[in-house]
Amino acid sequence: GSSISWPPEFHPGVPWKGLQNI
Amino acid sequence: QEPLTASMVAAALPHEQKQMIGERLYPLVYEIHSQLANKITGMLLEIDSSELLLMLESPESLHAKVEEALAVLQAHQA
Repeated sequence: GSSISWPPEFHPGVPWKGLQNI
Repeated sequence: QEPLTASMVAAALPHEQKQMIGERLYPLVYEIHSQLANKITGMLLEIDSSELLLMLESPESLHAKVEEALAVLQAHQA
């Protein structure tokens, strides 16, 4: 369906994957 | 820890920018809402880097955005 792509959680010291789909 | 400046962030690649900002943002978010700090920080990182830099320097706007993110989160979970 049209599920909202939820921003992934940020964890200090861990590379944040949030922008990979943009 | 020296302050994160716009020029430091501008010199970084886009995904590095978010990482740099996230490392500064997380402890501030944690002070406001420790339980959801990881999720809220992830949500806030979707905002423009330039706006995030302003938020790092303005506790009032950071607070407002954290409240906003919390409301979205709660609406999403409801």
